[in-house]
Amino acid sequence: ENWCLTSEEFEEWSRIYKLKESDGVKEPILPQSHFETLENMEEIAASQAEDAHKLSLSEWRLWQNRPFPTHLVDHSARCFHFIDVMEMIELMRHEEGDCSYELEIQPYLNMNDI
Amino acid sequence: VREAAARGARQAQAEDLDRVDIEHVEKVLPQL
Amino acid sequence: RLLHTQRLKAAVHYTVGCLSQEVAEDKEIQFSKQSIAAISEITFRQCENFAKDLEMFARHGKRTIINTEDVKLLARRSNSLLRYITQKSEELAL
Repeated sequence: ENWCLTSEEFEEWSRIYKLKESDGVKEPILPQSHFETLENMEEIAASQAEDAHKLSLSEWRLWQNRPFPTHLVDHSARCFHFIDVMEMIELMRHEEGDCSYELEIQPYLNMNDI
Repeated sequence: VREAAARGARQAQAEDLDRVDIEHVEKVLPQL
Repeated sequence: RLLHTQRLKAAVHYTVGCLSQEVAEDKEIQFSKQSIAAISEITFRQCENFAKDLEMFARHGKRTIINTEDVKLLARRSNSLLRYITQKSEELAL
């Protein structure tokens, strides 16, 4: 009924879910985003120290080449775009010199559109 | 576009390379 | 419609090539054609994401014209990007 956990719920959370030092698990954090062409305005996260487990957004990217099974919520359009781009990169990975993408799209270039 | 290109360049330079290849764009894609 | 999309894609690809060349000269590095193709495809798809969001923001505001406030909303998740877009918007307004 209230936004706040009841004392029973809090006890349950603290017992089962809360990460404690005794768990021997480092706090997982996302790597700080760093801009190359914009002024970096993001707040520096407090725990960017060694005792945090930095998650990787790129380590498993090669496996993100198809939509994995969903349960109640389908994949987003952004997700499908990512998958398609990963697939494109895979197809072009071993190209040397001439670029198939460029050869395919070049005939449509109209300098009036620039 | 500039951000993507610059991040790709940084990735290539971090690997001591003087050319940005598609792999470098791939590596920065998720965070981008 | 497909022809229109391909023309747009070609225009984006050309522009991405030009912008990448600027970065290449600045960083003293080269870009492979394939890396430019990847950036171009990412850009084109991101534009589609932006377009859908912008349309939704305008509709939510009961407008039929997308305005700069809608564009600023796109940048809401990043302080860096939001500041840059806001500055650009103010420059344009002047």
